[in-house]
Amino acid sequence: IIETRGLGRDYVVGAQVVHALEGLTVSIDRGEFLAIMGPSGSGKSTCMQLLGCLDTPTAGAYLFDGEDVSLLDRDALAETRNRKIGFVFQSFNLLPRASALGNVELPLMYGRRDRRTRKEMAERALEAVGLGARIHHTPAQLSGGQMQRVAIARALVNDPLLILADEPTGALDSATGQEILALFHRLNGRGITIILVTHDAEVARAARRVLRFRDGHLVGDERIAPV
Amino acid sequence: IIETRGLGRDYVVGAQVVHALEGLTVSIDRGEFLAIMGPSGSGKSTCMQLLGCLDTPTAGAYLFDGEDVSLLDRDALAETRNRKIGFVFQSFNLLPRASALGNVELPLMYGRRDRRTRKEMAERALEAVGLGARIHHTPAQLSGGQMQRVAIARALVNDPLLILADEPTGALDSATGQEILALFHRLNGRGITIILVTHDAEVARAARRVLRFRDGHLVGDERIAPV
Ligand SMILES: Nc1ncnc2c1ncn2[C@@H]1O[C@H](COP(=O)(O)OP(=O)(O)OP(=O)(O)O)[C@@H](O)[C@H]1O
Ligand SMILES: Nc1ncnc2c1ncn2[C@@H]1O[C@H](COP(=O)(O)OP(=O)(O)OP(=O)(O)O)[C@@H](O)[C@H]1O
Ligand SMILES: [Mg+2]
Ligand SMILES: [Mg+2]
Repeated sequence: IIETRGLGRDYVVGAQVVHALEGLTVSIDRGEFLAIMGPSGSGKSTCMQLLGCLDTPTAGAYLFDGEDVSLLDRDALAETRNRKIGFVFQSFNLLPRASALGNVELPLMYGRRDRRTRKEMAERALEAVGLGARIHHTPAQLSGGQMQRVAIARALVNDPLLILADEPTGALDSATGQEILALFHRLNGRGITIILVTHDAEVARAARRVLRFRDGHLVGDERIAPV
Repeated sequence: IIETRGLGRDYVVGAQVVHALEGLTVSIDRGEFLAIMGPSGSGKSTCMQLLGCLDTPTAGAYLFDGEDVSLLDRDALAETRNRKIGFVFQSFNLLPRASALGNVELPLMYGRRDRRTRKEMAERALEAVGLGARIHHTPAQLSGGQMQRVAIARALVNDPLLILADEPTGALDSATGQEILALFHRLNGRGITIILVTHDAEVARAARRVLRFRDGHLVGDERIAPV
């Protein structure tokens, strides 16, 4: 489902160039469950944003679900993102003035489902992450871990092909974190490809393959027996 | 340095009342190093905001550094916060249009130091958290862990009496997280009282006392031998 060749992203800051990601060549099949690890600033989020079609590379090629992403126009790209990819951002990126329910309904607005169906799907996603009792709270009325779980619910509500989760358990206590990993496992069991960025070795053990980054480069790619 | 009696905070959401914190009675001496743990939504951040004088309780009393906080007027409260407390927010709360340097200089604007001294103090704080090479980046040009470290640098730049850090290593890989804990240890060695909220048992082991929360209540208070 994912094929990259020499994928790279430079950022220009003033007179300097930051090589956030360089020479990423990797192949990921449908239904895989991967963890991405590496030090702070090593390029993990940059990589996730490229894979999620939220950013354009400055070098290399990216084929997603068989299509060369650089050949898609803006509308086609937006549709691909909306229908096929669920993204959990490292900083959640929730709409501050919408409730948890409103935030989770957002990806469903693209499609043709009626209002009642959208509401039911969003409620079920929120219950799946343990927030059934908080659906009308706005982000300011939620704890850090609850906001993270709203972001997770939003990423899975549209039943995407691929879920990209950038540190999805970072704000969660270990028990809640385990529940979220079990949820990702169930989704993966239904065929959804899952890529998690994590700093937590425990979380990485839920995956079947670990990619390691350092200074913008992929330095390790290992199959592991999941726990 | 901290004395609370029956401290509580209710939130009203629509027709419901959320008892985010209830009946907190605790005493903390100057120079202590504590960890606060508990499930997502158990009241940890609510407690930290009350201790940091960023929010007003709906019940109970809070004496900080010998003063009844409810008797301080708005200016006195703001000055106490600025001079005596350093706060690392769970969601960082950086100014998006200021650089890392500008963000860290912010607490220093209250005092009487000149521009050059402020700049030097802010640079040293950023070097202490390993961000010497990123001082001119704005938050959008920083990784998640780098933003977290800017928030940490800002909390310590003013040499406060008390540092309240809400999950300060949540976005950091374990090596960088260890460096931050070592930094908190050095600050504690200079007499600064440190309270960290964490979900990570490894991080909690750096403290000498652990407070456990559940459903808004303090359910455990244990001295531990630090590791
Ligand atoms: N402004 C608010 N209005 C209404 N409810 C709130 C508000 N802030 C927090 N809450 C609720 O109060 C409870 C405690 O929140 P708090 O942020 O203190 O939890 P926490 O222990 O820090 O959780 P986490 O580990 O997820 O960060 C939660 O159930 C949350 O939904
Ligand atoms: N928009 C940007 N402009 C300039 N530099 C950037 C930008 N975004 C990221 N960077 C830099 O690129 C590098 C990689 O950032 P990235 O966010 O991918 O790291 P990360 O591995 O996700 O880190 P963390 O674990 O701290 O979240 C960092 O050194 C960062 O300072
Ligand atoms: Mg990141
Ligand atoms: Mg919190």
